[in-house]
Amino acid sequence: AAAADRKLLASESHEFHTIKLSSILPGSVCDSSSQGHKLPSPSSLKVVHKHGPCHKTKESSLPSASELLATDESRVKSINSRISFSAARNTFASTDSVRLPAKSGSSLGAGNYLVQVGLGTPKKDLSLIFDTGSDLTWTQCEPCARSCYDQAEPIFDPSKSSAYSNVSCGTPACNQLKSATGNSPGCNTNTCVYGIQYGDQSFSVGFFGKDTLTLTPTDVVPNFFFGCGQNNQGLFGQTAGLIGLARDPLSIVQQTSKQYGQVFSYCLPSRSSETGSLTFGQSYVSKAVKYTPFSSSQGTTFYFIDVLAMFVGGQKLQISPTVFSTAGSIIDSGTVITRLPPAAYTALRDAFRKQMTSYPMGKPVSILDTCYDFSKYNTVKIPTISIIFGGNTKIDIDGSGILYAVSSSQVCLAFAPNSDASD
Amino acid sequence: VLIYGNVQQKTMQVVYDVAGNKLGFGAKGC
Repeated sequence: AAAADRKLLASESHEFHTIKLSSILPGSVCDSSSQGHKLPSPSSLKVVHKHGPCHKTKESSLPSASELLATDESRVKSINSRISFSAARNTFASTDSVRLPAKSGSSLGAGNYLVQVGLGTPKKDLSLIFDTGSDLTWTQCEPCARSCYDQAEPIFDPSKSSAYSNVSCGTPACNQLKSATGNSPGCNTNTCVYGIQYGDQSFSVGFFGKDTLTLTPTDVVPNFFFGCGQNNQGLFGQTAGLIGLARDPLSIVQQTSKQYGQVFSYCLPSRSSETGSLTFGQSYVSKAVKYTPFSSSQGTTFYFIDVLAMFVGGQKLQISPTVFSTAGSIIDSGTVITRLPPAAYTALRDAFRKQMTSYPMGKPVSILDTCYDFSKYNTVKIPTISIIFGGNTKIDIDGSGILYAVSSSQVCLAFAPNSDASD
Repeated sequence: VLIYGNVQQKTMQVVYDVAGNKLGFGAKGC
């Protein structure tokens, strides 16, 4: 087996990845070498997986792979419904007499990667999900007037922060909540009240306030607007809330635009037991980065990009460009599995399966229908997958981004189809 | 829509240049 592994590892090419199975299976211990890994800049925050061993979570609260993928599906459905709504609204935008209902909630299930930030004076450390698919930053707040779920760190208490203040009703920041959350703000004894609801029925409601946000010891944001949640329920794991990295004026990207010039970057680790980073500002962006343009005409929340073509094992898939352009494309840090238009998925899956015939197939799981039983292998050879984005920017997906490992006997192609070509 | 999810973003430096209206990918970012 060792000799076969050496032979496989020596045969790495642009058409195949050779992967050690142990490198993609979920780890049970936080990787101490990655913990000590130097962050790329003083403005970088450590990123950990929500259900990985680097975040203190009760084992009993860890979801199964099927549950995780079901949650992912609910996020995808809600993204599609939001974009459909936005498209319908744009269609009628020029007709004054047409009145559409307000967006029925932001509809975004919780993402999977966390950063720890400090809130208040003195600061309290809070682990927040970071999400490029939503705008509002919120955390659970004492006294939890209605309901708080169990979180790993102590719940933020605004009465113990000298810099906290509530935002008054009718102020520009309060009025901005309508576009940031999809819901009109409420008012309680002149304090602005926010409400954000997600597609899986998770929600947070509370007072809209501002306080000092400490990203790193050298990066402090005074008067940062955020939601102080008094009624919080849903699939947020044991995190303290969420940090919104989309494009609305209330997102952290826009609130810190003077400090960081509306630029941020992240790197997600290959395993959930390792750490990555989230960095604000341009200074530490690698010169080797290849760019594709955003389309900013479709609302302020999602980051729309263009996908032009896909390659499997170095061979271009025969997919009509209209397959990708019909409904468009977004990038999202909170969706786990990439969703493709049905025709693109079928072409990708068939090409992948064709090059994987030497491995026994395994049982499908949830939305993943192309799984392999690698229990008898230490190392496997899988075809490369590349995507051409707008501007002819070709990106080779890392080996760890092609497979989703539930167990050694159930390692699946980490792509899934949308239910409809127009999704 | 096609949604480019986080599994496929692993190990890349993903750069959101919102002011410049562009998204960047850098191989082996972590």
